[in-house]
Amino acid sequence: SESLYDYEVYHSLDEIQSWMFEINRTHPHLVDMFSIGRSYEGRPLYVLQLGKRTRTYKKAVWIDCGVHAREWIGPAFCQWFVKEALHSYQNDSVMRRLMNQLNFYIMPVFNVDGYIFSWTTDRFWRKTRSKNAKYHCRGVDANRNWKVKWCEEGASSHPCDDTYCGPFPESEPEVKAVAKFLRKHKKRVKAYISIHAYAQMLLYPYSYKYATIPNFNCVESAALNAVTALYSAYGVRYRYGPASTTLYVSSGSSMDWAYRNGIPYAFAFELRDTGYFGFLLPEALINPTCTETMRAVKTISSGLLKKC
Amino acid sequence: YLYNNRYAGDQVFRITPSNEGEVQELKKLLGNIKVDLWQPNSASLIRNNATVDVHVRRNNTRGIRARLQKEHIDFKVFISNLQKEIEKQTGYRSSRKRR
Repeated sequence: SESLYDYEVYHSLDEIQSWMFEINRTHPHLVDMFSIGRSYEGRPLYVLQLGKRTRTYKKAVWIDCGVHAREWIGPAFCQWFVKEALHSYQNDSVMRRLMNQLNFYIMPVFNVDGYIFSWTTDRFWRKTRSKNAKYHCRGVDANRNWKVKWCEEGASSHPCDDTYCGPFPESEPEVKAVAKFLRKHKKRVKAYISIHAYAQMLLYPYSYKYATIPNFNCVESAALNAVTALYSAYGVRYRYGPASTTLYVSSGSSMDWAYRNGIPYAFAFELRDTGYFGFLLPEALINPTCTETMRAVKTISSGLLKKC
Repeated sequence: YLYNNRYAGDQVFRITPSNEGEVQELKKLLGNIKVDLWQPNSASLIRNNATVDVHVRRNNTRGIRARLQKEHIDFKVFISNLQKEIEKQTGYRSSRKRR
């Protein structure tokens, strides 16, 4: 049962999906669960919608985790977020206000095929598991496959590379399904958050160019407030800024696509650490990493309820 | 063992090129052998004074180490046995579960 679910260990896809069904079954007033499509290998792409059911118009926040299969702390955070949102709804006034005034769309594992592969075969697999017509190599980098400056700087057109952009934009069913959902709900989704690892950074557009976004002041202050809230948990510093200068230039990213699709607050988190464990962040660090990130995401979400 | 012990002896190097010449040398070196780049995601993104984390298969660790030392490129080993770290990350629990 959900009360026995251990949020401080990494879970396989089966365990995560069983947990989603159980969360959906036990919280009928705050949770809805649906599939937005199927992966390349035919697995459902489940999303949890969190928030108090109301007839009135509500803004929404989208959070996806597990775009890159080997970044296991991502799915762990999405599960943690759901747990915190539901468990603290009664006694945390901030969370209650967020859940009453916003909807949260949580996609715990974006790249389901790759995630399974990283559990069963190659722990450091990154891409999807799609087949290529001409090469033996498999997979596309799901964060280079979006229709925004597709396959330009920072992406590779070679199918064997880890940053392969794919045969065409949205070639990956997983990318196409999320893009379709966000296009359909673009009027209500006001924040897009994608959880990655590792580098301890909070990034915002643009990735594909060095220009400054039009609403820079609002996004910059939201990012500063978020990393300050994160720091208040355990004193861990996250760098923040435009992805192109803070990390590196990359084209075809989900964050840039979401921003160009009209979502005013688009972020990518690079969670712990900065390179002691890398992708092998121990389970003992799931709690502090998710606790501090929770504060940052709550801060971003609260900012949506104010005018900038 | 998890993953059939395929990562036994593999290592993760943290390399920091300190000038453009070292960047080019590193790109060449990493381009000639199959490595798994952790940071940045591709060799084309390697730049001056930015750390490069790379997963090196056990058969290649000695060769890479020798080349980096020969080129005087600063590096350290941040994971000395990948299989052990993988086992640490979740191994005990799943082996307990298997038992």
